[in-house]
Amino acid sequence: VREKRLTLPPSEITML
Amino acid sequence: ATLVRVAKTASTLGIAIEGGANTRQPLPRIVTIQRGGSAHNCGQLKVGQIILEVNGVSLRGREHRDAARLIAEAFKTKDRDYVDFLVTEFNVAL
Repeated sequence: VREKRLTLPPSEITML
Repeated sequence: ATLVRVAKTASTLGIAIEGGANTRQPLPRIVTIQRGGSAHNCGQLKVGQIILEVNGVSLRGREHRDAARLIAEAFKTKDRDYVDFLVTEFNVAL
């Protein structure tokens, strides 16, 4: 099975 | 885009950001504004805004940690008692 990645990964969240 | 000057009126900036280059959100987006932080005291930053520049430095192409470090350093430096944010309400592909 070939999987195609359609979206970029989510980002982490940083508290500043 | 809007230029927002956040005076360092509290010991923390008080924003949470998500996003950065090579993620679904290519420019950092404000996801939280903490009550009592400098950003909250300023009253002009809002959840959902996209940060385009910090003190005139573009965040385009910067990965999340790099963008976060730039913002943290802008807040930490004693060179100036404010941080300038160029923000937009729109998730523009720049």
